[in-house]
Amino acid sequence: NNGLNPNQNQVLCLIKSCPEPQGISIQELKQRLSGMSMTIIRQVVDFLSNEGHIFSTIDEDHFRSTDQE
Amino acid sequence: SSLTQEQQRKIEENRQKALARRAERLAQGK
Repeated sequence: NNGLNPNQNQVLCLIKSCPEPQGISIQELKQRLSGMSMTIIRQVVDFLSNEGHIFSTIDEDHFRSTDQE
Repeated sequence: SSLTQEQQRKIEENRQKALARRAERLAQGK
């Protein structure tokens, strides 16, 4: 257990799985996580970013994991 | 999709900041 709730783990897992150098976009996260609202996704992304699990890349809508590379 | 040097620089800068935040949280015991 890494201390994250299921929503947070789901989002982090998707971000980690993206091989693009600019990371995954928030729109793509929404498409892949059809059961999660954009509000929740934004909240989760903010949390993961604050905790240093992820960071924004080319703009505020693309994210990568600090665990990659 | 290749990135410009400026984009690569920004990404690396943001990555370093995130790693510092992560280390800070871990030091706080979270």
